[in-house]
Order: sequence, then structure tokens, then C-alpha cells
Amino acid sequence: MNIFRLAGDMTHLMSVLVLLLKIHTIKSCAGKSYPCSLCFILLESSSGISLKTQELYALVFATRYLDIFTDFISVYNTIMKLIFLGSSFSIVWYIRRHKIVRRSYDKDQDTFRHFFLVLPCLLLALIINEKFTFKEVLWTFSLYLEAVAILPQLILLQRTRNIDNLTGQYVFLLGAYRALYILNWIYRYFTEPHYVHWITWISGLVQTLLYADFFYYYFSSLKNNVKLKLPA
Amino acid sequence: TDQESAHDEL
Repeated sequence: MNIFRLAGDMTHLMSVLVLLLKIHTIKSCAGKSYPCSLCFILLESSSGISLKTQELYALVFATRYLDIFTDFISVYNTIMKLIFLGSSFSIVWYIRRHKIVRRSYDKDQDTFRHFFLVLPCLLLALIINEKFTFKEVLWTFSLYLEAVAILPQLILLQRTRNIDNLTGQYVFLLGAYRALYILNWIYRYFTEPHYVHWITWISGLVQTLLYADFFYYYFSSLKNNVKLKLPA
Repeated sequence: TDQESAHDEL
């Protein structure tokens, strides 16, 4: 474990916590007898969260952590896997099933057919992988899928008029965690002999590059202290 | 499991 990877994991955890906080806000807000102004805005405007991206992430964790009970790495590793699995599936459940949260989900805007991402990633994983075994192919699939999983969310943000802070921070943290992982891979490449994982590195790089324009608009909205807005 | 094959990152 190195500082870059720990920072990356913590950033990833933070992004999940921000999303859970946002869902909690929507839930608690609708509980009020009279809609406060914030609640009114939250419930009326779409939450800006893409269910498609959340479902893709649940699939990413499900296919990546198949070895959670067979290969014990460390207590930290197992606990983090359980947190990511638990949170990603519960977020999908909330947006799909929860009587209040699902009202804030705008399915007419979140139209990205994520099936078009799943199939090519699966085919690619069958062709390009480190070892042609069931677990390894699914692990590679999860890497390719995670690289593109943010696309439905980024497209939804372009369509969402006013991106609220929590959603913007969620996407930023999600992009930042993989950027930190790239530093971790560079560090491990120079400090550990034989540490070479091209598949991981390239998909991690592609994933981070997909956030490039978001990062640009996110930082310029911070610098100019204006509302985050992605060009359509 | 030998460390090499086990993926030790999240």
C-alpha cells in the first residue's frame, strides 16, 4: 500500500459517501409536511444522478470482487470491497425502489443505453486479458466497464440545467480517485520489480481522460465562483 | 494464492 493508493481509495469512498448523503437529503427532505425551499427544489428538479451509471458501477464491483471470499488480501481490502459492493447496490435500490428517492430520478433524461457499453467491454475482455480464466476475464471486464461507466452520468449532466453541488462533487471525486490510482501505478512500477499491468494502466488512463473536460469546467466554475455548467 | 495472480488493488 502506498499513499497514492490510500488517497485514491479514500477519495473513492468519499464519492460514495457524498452520493449517500445526497440520497439521504432527498429522503429526509420529502419527509417534511411542508416542502422547504431546498426540498422543493430537490424534489422538483431531477437529482442529476444517472441510474445507468450506478447500475454499471454495481456490475463493475460485482465482477471485480468475485475473489472477495477466495483470495484474502487484507482486512482493509475486504472491508473496502464490502463497502463498495454494499453502497453501489443500495444506491441502485434507492433510485429504483425507494418511494421518495425515485421521484427525484429523471428517467426521461437518463436515456443512455448502457447495454451498448457492457457488450463491447465483455467482448474485449474475452479477447484481451492477462489469463483466460472465468475470474480473470470478468475482472478484466470490470476494468473496461469502469473506464466507460461514467459516460451516462456525464451525458446526463450536460442535459441537466442546474447541476447541484453534491452531484458535481460526486463526479469530481469519482474522477480524482482514478487519477490518484495512476500515480499509485507509477509509484509501484518504479518500486516493485515485475509490477506491470498494461490492461489496468491503459483502462485507468482512458477512464481519467474521459473526465478531462469535466475537470476543466469543474475547476473553472470553482475559480470563477459560478455554478457548474457543462456545454450541451 | 501467489501474490502475482491475486489482484491486490480495489
